[in-house]
This record gives sequence, structure tokens and C-alpha cells, in this order.
Amino acid sequence: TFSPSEGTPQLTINRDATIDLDSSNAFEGPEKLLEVWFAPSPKDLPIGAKENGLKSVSAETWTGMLDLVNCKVLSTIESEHVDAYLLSE
Amino acid sequence: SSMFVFPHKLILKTCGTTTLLLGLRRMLRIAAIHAGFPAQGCNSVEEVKTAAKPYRVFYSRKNFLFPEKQQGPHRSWKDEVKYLDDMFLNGSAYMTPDAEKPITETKVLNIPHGSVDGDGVQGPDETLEILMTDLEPNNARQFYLDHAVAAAESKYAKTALEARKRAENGLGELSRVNSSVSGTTAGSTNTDETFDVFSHTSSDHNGGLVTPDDEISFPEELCTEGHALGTVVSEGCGLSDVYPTSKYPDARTKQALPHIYFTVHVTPEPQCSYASFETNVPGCQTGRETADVIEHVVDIFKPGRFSVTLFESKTNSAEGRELTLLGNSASAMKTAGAARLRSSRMENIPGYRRVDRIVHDFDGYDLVFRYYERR
Repeated sequence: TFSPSEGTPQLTINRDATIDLDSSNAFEGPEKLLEVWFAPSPKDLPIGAKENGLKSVSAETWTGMLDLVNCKVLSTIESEHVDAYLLSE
Repeated sequence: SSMFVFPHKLILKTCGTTTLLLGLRRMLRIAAIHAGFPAQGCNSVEEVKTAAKPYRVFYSRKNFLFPEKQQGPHRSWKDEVKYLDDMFLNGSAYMTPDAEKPITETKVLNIPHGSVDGDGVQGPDETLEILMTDLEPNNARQFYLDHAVAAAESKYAKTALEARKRAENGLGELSRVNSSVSGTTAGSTNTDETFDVFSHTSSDHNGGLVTPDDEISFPEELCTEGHALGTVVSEGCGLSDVYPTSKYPDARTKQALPHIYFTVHVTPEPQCSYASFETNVPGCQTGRETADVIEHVVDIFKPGRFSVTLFESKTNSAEGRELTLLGNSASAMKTAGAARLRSSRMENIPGYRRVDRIVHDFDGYDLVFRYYERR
């Protein structure tokens, strides 16, 4: 994990997941896109939701969900407002 | 594939033969158990009791190139719709441009949540998605590993040469290569990762200074690290310039700055060439920016065909603003005019013929689909 200063997004790379990556055969590029909202905005989280909402969920917990999707996490960027995950089948 | 986790929503976009919908139930359970979102109402099914009730669900995909390879509910659009219908009520499914010649299937579910969907969204909200096929082969080559390595070596050599010249001029400094993370970018569009190019022991050199006699070694991680090479490609092909720091953030982007993203997925091989670009960076109110972004991205890949889907809140869209004219408000007419200008520019992408345009009217949102073919 690299984090040069406060407030700078943190990058974590999962190098083990990239060793045998191979897309030499024909690959289905078109994606499935799912967007699930639980509130109209980050400032309108319902009563009972944790302060950071979905961002309070650990990466390990999301990994379990992604296993069902058949995706591995290649790297993550964590920032104050959004966490971004680079994934691969 | 990529996933963006905001406090209030999650975006998951996966390619290949991934089973995206099979993760949805777990996602709702996670939202309830780990994030504290309210669970669904009384229900005899235990699984549903511990699942959060979503505010809105949106699912879409382009026609698969190899549908027979898909698994689970993704074997057909019919199965996907049924899967979602079994979980949620009040959903609507669409095919664009139409069921006879579908290019993109879309299912939108507005879950009744006790509040008006459109009013609940704060500020302008829009998502632009460009899906491209039949990429021009020379442009697609930029995304091959050997091409990326060659580009990285060229860039490194140039940087090293410049550093050597500075050293020869007596300036003597340790060179650093700054790279921005490519592919997915979270939060701000400027995310910098800095890593050392040179490594010298202090016993051999003067505190790490580069001297004219130094032997320059090409770091192995720059040759094999997909992320670093992706950065090189992103800069070389122009993706990093889609939102140049000289212009962004503009006033409107600043309002949404913490929550903006863009993501690019590329499959460059000729037998299945494909690229997608998705962003929620709002188009400028001058009526130019969205079309500029489309032209910029399309010019990078030069596809034979592509579709543009603009999903935006009614307070934002040209179609939505038409409705405000009913009040004869001067400001409404002005903003509606700007929105119409923006919309009309998207009808004319250089080098392409706009073949189809479809508008879907949802609660609080408009979805405008356009399909283009190379002239």
C-alpha cells in the first residue's frame, strides 16, 4: 500500500492475482453493469446506517461477494469519498 | 472489471463470463449486516429479512459476442430479467434501440422507498457510457503488452536521457517518474503514484546523484507491472487527457468532485475487439463538453460502431428541461437551450453517422441512447 500523505488515495496492488493472467483466447468484452443505490446521496443515509455507509464495509467482506461473481481483486484505491476496485475474472 | 463503492451506492461492472447477478443477494445482506442499511420489511423468507432494501437498482448490458459461454442467469436477457423480477417489484426492462434489433438491454428498477426518486437526488446526476466494437486494429495495438513495454522503454529512455543531460549540466538530481493510476480513478481525477527510476548505493555515487558515467538500469517492475504499463498506455493513447487538469475540475465538476469517476475496459484482440468508457463527470453547461468527451474517446479507439448512453437526472437533461418551459421561466428557457445545444452536438460526431436515438423516461431520470456507425 502506498500513501504519501494524508488525504491522498491509497493504492493497494494484489500482485499474486496478476501472475497467470492470460487473455490470449477470445474474450467477452461487453460487460454486465449493476448499480445499486441504498440512499439518494451520501448525505442522505438512512437512520441506522453506519456513518460511511457502504464504505465502512471491509475489502475482505466485498471479496466474499466478488467470489460469487467470479472476480478477483487486482488492486484497490481507497479515498475519502469512494473506494475503487480493479477486478479480473 | 471494476467496482466503485460510495457511501450510498455501489457500481459493479464485470466482463467475460462473470456471474454478476449471483453476487446481488450477498450485496444486499452486506449492506444490511455490515453497513447498517435498513433491512426489508417483514417477510417469511429469512434471507430477505437480513437483506437491505435498495433505493434504486439499475442493470444493463450490451449484447454478448459469445452468449453461449455465459453462465447462471446470464445465459439470456430473459433469464436476467426473471432473476431480478424474483427479487424486486416494480421493475421495467427495455431493449435499445428496440426488441427487433437490440444492441443494449436495460433493466431499471425504481424501488418504492417512501420518497420521491427524482427529488431525493442532490445536484446534477448523470452517467455517460460509450460502448465500442470493431476497433481500428492499429489503435487497438496500443493496448497490447509488447506495445506497452515498447512505449514504457521509450518513455523511460527519454526521461533518463533528460536526467543525464541535467547531470552533465551540473544540476545533478535523482530523477523520479510520476505516473497517474490508469484504468479506474477514484475521487479526484488526479491520483499520483511516484516511484524511483534510479537505484544507486550511496557508496558508489554521491548521495544518489546521477552522474554522466552512471549505467542506467531499466526497472523490471516497469516492464511487467500491469498497473505501471497501463499508466504508460493511458498517457500515450490520450485517455489521461480526457479530463485534462487544465480544464477540470470546472465549476460544475467541483460540485460533484468527491464522487466522480471514469473507468475504461479494453479487449483489443481483433476477433473480439471491444472497449467501453463510463463516467459520471458532468457535462459542462456550455453545451460542449459531453460531445467533446465522446469525440476524444472515439478518436482513441476509432471503432466501426459504437453506442452512447446518457443517463441523467431530469433537472439536467434536455428532455427534462423541456418540461420546465411550461412555466415560461426565462432561466428555464436559457438552460433548456443550453441542454438542446449539448444534445444537438451529440447528433454529429465527426466521421460517424448517428443511426438511432431512443429516449426512455424514468421517474426522475432520462435515458438517451444513440447508436453510430462509421461513415
